[in-house]
Order: sequence, then C-alpha cells, then structure tokens
Amino acid sequence: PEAADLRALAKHLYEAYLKYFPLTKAKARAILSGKTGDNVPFVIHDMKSLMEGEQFINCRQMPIQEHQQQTPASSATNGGALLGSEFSFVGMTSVTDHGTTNAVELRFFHSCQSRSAEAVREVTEFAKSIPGFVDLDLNDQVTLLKYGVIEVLIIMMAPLMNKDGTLISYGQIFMTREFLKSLRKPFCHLLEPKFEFSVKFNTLELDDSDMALFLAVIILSGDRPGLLNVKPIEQLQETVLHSLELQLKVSHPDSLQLFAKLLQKMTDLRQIVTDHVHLIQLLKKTEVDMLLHPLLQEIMKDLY
Amino acid sequence: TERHKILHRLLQDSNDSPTPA
Repeated sequence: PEAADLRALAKHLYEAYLKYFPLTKAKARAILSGKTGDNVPFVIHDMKSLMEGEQFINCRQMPIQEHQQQTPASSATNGGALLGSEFSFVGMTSVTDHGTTNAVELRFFHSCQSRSAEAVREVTEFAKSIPGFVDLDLNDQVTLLKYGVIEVLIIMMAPLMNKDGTLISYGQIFMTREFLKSLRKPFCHLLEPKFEFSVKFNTLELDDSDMALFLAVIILSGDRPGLLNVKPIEQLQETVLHSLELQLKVSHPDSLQLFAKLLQKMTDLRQIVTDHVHLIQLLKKTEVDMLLHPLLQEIMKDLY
Repeated sequence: TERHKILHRLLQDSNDSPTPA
C-alpha cells in the first residue's frame, strides 16, 4: 500500500508538471534532434540573426509561414505580459542607441528576465500543487520559493540545452552557445556555467516524470535560511524522496545509483545559483541602464 | 514579510482550479 501511495504521488506531481510547464523535456529533445518535421527552430548565431529573430523572442506562437524577413509588427513581444502591466519589460530600450549591439544585448537580457519571471510564476503554481505545501506556514512557503526557484529554473533549462546551444521562446528559437559566449562582458559569462552543468546533468537521462519529482525535492529543502518550522518540510520532502527513489528504480532499472547521483547534483546547483546571483549584482552596478524585474529583484535580494 | 510582496501574492493567488486529484 505504501508503494501505491508513492506511485500516486509521482503521478499527481507529473500531472501538475505537465499542466504548469509549457515545454516538456520530451518535446524539447524532439525539437533538438530534428524529429519534429514542422517546427524547426529559428537559429540565432550572430547579431544579425538576433535582430531578425528578436521579434519572436518570448512569443508563444511564431507566425507559421517561413521565417523570411517581415516588418516586425512591434518590437515588444508578449514576454512582458506577466503580472499584467506590473512591469512591461520587453522592448524597453534606451531611445538613443536603438540599433547598436549594446541596445540589442540589453533588450535580449531584458527578454530573458521577462521569461524568467514568468517561469517563476509557473514554478510557484507547481509548488502549490505539492501535497502539503500550501498548508505550511506562509512565510516558509515564501522562503522555500525564494531559495528554490532559481535552482529549479536551472534544472529546467537542462532539457533545452545541448553542447552547442539552447532552445528559447518555447522551443521556437535555438540560440548558439558560441554566440552567447561572444556577447560583451559580463553577459558572455551568464549562460556558460549552465551549459556545463546541463551537458553533465543530461547524461542522467531523466524523463519528465522523474523531473517532476526532483523539482519537488528541491523545493522542499528544509535547510533554507530563515525557515520557521523545518519539521513538516522535512517530512514532506522525505515522502517525495521515497517516491523519487521508487520512480527511478521503476523507470531506470539498470541505471546504477541514479538516485544518489541525482541528489549529488543538488550541491552543484547551489554553487551555480550563488555565482549567478553575484553576477547579476555585478551587472546591476556596471550596467547603468539595466533594469532588474521586480519579481527577480525580490528573489535575489539578500539571497546569498 | 513585506519584502516579498509579489511572491506572497503569487502564493495566495487562487486564480487556478485545483490540480486534478
């Protein structure tokens, strides 16, 4: 009976994962391997292709016809729609140098933030679906999200990445790793550590149902700074850990110590998040006209 | 914790139907 409950929990979390996250690993890997005949992603590999593709960044639906050069309807994409007009972020450029690479880089970075903020919202909805999460002290729910969300976002980037680049805009655009490395300092340092992590993480070959459980384990970390009531969080995590362990035995019977290897990734994650936050703080100082999305600001303030 | 206004609102936002049982 206990195993049945653990399997039911895995199924429940997988359903919530499918409900709240727009691009599954299965679909991303299909796009990356070129199996889906119809939606071949638009490739951004240099400034020119970035400018051409910019209008599509963060769009949910790319115009179906060929990606030939159209007159961009508006430079704003829907990425900033998150949280209503709270912070319409995309398309914010310094008027003076609209066309220069400096402005394009900043606009791209703002689009990344806009998508990240939307992803935070998706993770929040997923967290609320974890049985018992909404019954925790509200302050602890905030703390678990504050410290867990960037780790979750990095894990969710892995399926979109390979050694050569990453999918963005719901899998409609493929941006090359070399292009990202060619951006000026410090933008060029932003994604490289995530590529290194993702290439290794992907060798574990988790599927979406494994990912759903792993994300819940990350969110339910009882050692986050400032938690008021650790006990119930640890109990919830223990149940999800049992479910994850069983799930990995069932779906990866001959993958030795996969459970242990997966848990070890959580220590790598913390270092990547710490470095990421410090880089963003540096960016805020050096980039005069760089704005930080208020939700991301809230999360990163006094984090590490 | 007024410092996390948006996170608070996202957590309390019940604009969503409960996930399938």
